[in-house]
Amino acid sequence: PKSTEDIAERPQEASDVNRIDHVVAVLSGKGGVGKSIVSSLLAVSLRRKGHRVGILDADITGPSIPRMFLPKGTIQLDSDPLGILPATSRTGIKLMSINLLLRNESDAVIWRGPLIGRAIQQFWTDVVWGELDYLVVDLPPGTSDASLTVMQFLPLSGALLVTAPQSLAGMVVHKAAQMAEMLQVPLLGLVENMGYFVCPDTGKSYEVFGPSHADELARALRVPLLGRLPIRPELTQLSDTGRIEDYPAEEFAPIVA
Amino acid sequence: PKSTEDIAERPQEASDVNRIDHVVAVLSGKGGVGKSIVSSLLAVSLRRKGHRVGILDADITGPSIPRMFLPKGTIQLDSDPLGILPATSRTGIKLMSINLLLRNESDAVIWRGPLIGRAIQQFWTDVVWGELDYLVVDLPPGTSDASLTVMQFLPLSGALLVTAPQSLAGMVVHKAAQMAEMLQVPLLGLVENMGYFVCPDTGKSYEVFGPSHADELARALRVPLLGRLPIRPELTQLSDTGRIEDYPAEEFAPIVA
Ligand SMILES: Nc1ncnc2c1ncn2[C@@H]1O[C@H](COP(=O)(O)OP(=O)(O)O)[C@@H](O)[C@H]1O
Ligand SMILES: Nc1ncnc2c1ncn2[C@@H]1O[C@H](COP(=O)(O)OP(=O)(O)O)[C@@H](O)[C@H]1O
Repeated sequence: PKSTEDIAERPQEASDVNRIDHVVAVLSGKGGVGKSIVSSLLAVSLRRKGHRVGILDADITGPSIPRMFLPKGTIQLDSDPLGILPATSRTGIKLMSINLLLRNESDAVIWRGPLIGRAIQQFWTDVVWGELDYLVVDLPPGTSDASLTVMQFLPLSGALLVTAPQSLAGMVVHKAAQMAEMLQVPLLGLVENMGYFVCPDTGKSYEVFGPSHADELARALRVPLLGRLPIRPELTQLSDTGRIEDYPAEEFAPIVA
Repeated sequence: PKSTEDIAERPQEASDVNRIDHVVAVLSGKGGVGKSIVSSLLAVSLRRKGHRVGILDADITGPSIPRMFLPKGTIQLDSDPLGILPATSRTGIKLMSINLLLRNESDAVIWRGPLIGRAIQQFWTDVVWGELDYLVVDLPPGTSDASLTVMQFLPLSGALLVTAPQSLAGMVVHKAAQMAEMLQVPLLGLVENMGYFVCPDTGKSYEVFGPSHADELARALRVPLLGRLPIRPELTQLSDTGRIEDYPAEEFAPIVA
């Protein structure tokens, strides 16, 4: 018969050792507003305060997280009996993304919804995250399979909304907020990105994508406006070359307080 | 028995009267680089040359086309025995989008892949497009259900790739180009958007999102670089208020030649 010894010996799975306190999704509905940048800077700021942090890149067909943290945009992942070992960034942030499983980061992943949903579930159950204070989940654009799977399958503490100044972006963010409400995911707040650009010569700031609608949008969605990020060429440069952890991100300090 | 009279009387469907010469998809893989803007300006430029033009908005969960052409971002659609009648813009461009079927443009459409695929198929078969010289198909980000359905189901003449200066965008555009090749969709060329911003005070141009990689990318994908669009606040303003047909779009004249 099976003794208690045997049970203790049974091959454990990743989910037996994973202890994740808070799971926070970063959501917008609209592509290109800066969800990946905000997810990354949120993780970096939390890490700087001494928390144990991971990022789950749920954008299976357009992943950007590895490129933001790893100089070559990819590395070889290991696995052990428990499951897949995530990559670890320079400052110790755990990273998991489909791009870490591809031979080339620019190879296409041409999958329909069900496969996308299954991949995200495996990122949650089969990756050895270990003990984390925060897991940030970077969602792709749209309100389809990836977002549904994350909201229905992961124990989310809440979602951070990201918008940009264009009123078109705000219209799509409304859709994403409505989805979160329908799936009972609490909205933690709104961050507006690319609100203005400061001309290096004149020091003047220009609203290149038009005036901000962030206050209006935050009021309409009944969430706090947590911050506004300007367009900073230095940030594009660092995020394109795997060095986002070098960005001071002082705009994020109040957000993680 | 059925006489030929009977057959002539049978209720026709939209596909019996639709005659579309060229179907062009606009693709990038990456969100927010300007696919909808490029789709719209392409349609506007083709219309100005006297062509009969339509736009099929295949971004079911993040549609932007109606907002670019219609002042309120939406309109009540009619239908007739043949099928759904598309909206018509001020200058006569036919438009079809999920947002035209919703009560409010900011309502969420929370659908998994199969429903998204079916909706796009219906936009092709059930909408009374009539006789068009060009149908522009605005694709959502990603390489999943919507793009697969468009590439497998619609008789595409080719696809226009849209990128932005960030090398991260270029990496994702590679994925989309690979998908088009695998599905035998000819790549017509590359357009780089948001390449630079001209400071109104100094007249100097700034590469806010970093230096352009468009030449390298076009060479790597073996496609012609058709044009580079700057960031123009006037364009954001017109596209946010349904007046994109007022934009001169002289950058597009060489593209449609
Ligand atoms: N505030 C900013 N300043 C400079 N570049 C930015 C900023 N926000 C985003 N970017 C750049 O724009 C691109 C799109 O941002 P990303 O975070 O990938 O958007 P999303 O995840 O919403 O698609 C990235 O390449 C990033 O480098
Ligand atoms: N060249 C440009 N100048 C000014 N605004 C732009 C430009 N290109 C895009 N935009 C704005 O940026 C937003 C994103 O563009 P969009 O065409 O919706 O991107 P995509 O379809 O790739 O997600 C839109 O609100 C649009 O108004």
